[in-house]
Amino acid sequence: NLSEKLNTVFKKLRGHGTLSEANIEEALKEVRMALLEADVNFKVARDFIDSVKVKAMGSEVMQSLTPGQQMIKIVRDELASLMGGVVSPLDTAARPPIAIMLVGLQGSGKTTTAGKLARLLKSKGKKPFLVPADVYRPAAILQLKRLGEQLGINVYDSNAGDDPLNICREAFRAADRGGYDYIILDTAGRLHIDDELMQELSAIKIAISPSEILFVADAMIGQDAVNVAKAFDERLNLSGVILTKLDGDARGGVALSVKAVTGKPIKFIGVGEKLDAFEPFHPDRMASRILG
Amino acid sequence: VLGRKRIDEDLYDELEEILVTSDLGVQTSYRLIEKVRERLRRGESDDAGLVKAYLKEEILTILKSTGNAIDTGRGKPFVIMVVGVNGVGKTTTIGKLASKYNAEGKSVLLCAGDTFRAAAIEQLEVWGERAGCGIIKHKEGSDPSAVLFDAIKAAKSRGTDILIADTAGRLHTKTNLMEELKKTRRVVEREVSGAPHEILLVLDATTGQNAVSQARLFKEAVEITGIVLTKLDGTAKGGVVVSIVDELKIPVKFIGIGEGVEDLRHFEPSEFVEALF
Ligand SMILES: Nc1nc2c(ncn2[C@@H]2O[C@H](COP(=O)(O)OP(=O)(O)OP(=O)(O)O)[C@@H](O)[C@H]2O)c(=O)[nH]1
Ligand SMILES: Nc1nc2c(ncn2[C@@H]2O[C@H](COP(=O)(O)OP(=O)(O)OP(=O)(O)O)[C@@H](O)[C@H]2O)c(=O)[nH]1
Ligand SMILES: [Mg+2]
Ligand SMILES: [Mg+2]
Repeated sequence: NLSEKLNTVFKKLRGHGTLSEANIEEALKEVRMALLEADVNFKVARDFIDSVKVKAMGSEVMQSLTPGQQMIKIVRDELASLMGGVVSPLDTAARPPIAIMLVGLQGSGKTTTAGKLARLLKSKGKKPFLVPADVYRPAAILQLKRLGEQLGINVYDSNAGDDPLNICREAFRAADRGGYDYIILDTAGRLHIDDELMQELSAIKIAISPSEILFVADAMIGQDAVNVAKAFDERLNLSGVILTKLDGDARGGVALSVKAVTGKPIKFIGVGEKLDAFEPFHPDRMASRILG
Repeated sequence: VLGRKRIDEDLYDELEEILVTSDLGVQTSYRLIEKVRERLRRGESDDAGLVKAYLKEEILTILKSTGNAIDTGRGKPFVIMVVGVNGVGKTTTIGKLASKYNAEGKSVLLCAGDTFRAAAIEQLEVWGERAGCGIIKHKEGSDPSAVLFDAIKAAKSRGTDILIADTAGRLHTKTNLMEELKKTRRVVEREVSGAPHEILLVLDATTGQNAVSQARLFKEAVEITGIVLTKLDGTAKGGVVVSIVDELKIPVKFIGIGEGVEDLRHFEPSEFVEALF
């Protein structure tokens, strides 16, 4: 692991007196490798190493008896601070029904996450309304209805022959009349390069003006994460990100890549298939996980 | 001379970036580039044009090292199990395979083995209708091995050519779920000699290095005969299969290039390598 690799690097340099810039660079190469193995984007990793080099050249590392440990501490703290910052929780102040729109690639966990969000809101005494806006995937509407039944949460009766924009508009009116606090729009998975489907999302955004547009991303996504996140963010101006399937062993470098390239906060993480497997995002835990 | 050497280093950096950003992984990219450097040293050449060509050759050699055909005539019913982590495209791929084999004049039966996830059975039913083939299902929550047992019985009595078994998505790190998969596989072995004839691991092309861990653990649990690499219609390159073929010797048999029933292709190594660059 990284800790052992850095110790090896510094051990063989130990006998040569004080550490030099070249020594630090060699150690940083190991850090960069660890980031790439964790699926952090190539350019994001390079920029991160450049920015952390200045701190790594400081006396904390250079004069430490355990330079490897000191370097890991600096790197981990820097990672955590980049991914953290002020996390705005879900909007609670807007006029109800507060709309939350879930978007992302195919299979990332949007429908399941819609259920999880609804469950969380209900547990806080709110009245959420679930809206199936995926008319393409076979049995997608049924999937969300089943989740709603499991949770005792109402689901708009979308018709698969209808247009997602109409569904969202009608559902919003129904939520308004029904006195719901939140309306959660589950959209179909789509490619960021599918212009027509990306346009569909823009149209829904214009019609509904959601308080939250959350990008749902699979924690195991690789280098392509920045292309996807950037495209969704440029189209929709995301309010946040949800990372799913963190109950696996994916290192989750996407967390750093997405934050670096969009600046948007990661608000929640999915940690299982059950609807209660949902937690707030902890940047320090994520930093340790990425470093392995 | 020094000026020329500098250009080569930039070229190698550029190639490292291409390989890593295509998800080949930093270790595999490094190994491949070192092999190319060695070939150039031995050939005493420093022709920049050769570097890329040698690199493509090295990757192609790896990808072609395993056969990738499926001979469905080997058994009747020919049993295909489809496995993989959550959301990668198993159910959709089964719909595409069923349609393909149906069009080839084979009789196909589907087994709704995902008895856990909401509306998983109904989703496969729609694909069965699209592909024009039957489906064996129990109600949600039943034992997946029991459904497959019934499906095998039905396939035998109907004289079905090909039985394709859907399974629930599961993370490879969940030991109890992997045990459930092993149990399902044993049911097939017991009931049909030589089966399961194919166990296809579905991998999402957008997945990074975690795909290697997925392939390794699924192979250890149930033995994988082939990979289906889905969602190649996006911008991800799926380069992680290079490490998987190289280290685990599992061939890539099909690729998914869209959400429609026709969007399945046989894996073509040279097309794949060209798309990387
Ligand atoms: N292990 C695990 N599985 C998850 C998690 N979130 C979702 N899943 C599973 O991932 C798979 C895909 O989830 P869906 O909710 O259908 O994904 P989706 O984004 O709505 O898919 P599309 O609508 O087709 O784009 C399902 O098997 C879910 O049970 C998670 O946090 N952990
Ligand atoms: N663009 C694209 N989408 C795909 C492809 N294959 C599957 N999908 C989509 O990916 C999503 C998940 O597909 P499923 O077939 O439900 O995946 P699964 O592995 O069965 O999911 P679970 O059973 O929940 O684990 C759906 O929205 C599919 O339409 C592909 O090749 N390209
Ligand atoms: Mg969905
Ligand atoms: Mg499925």
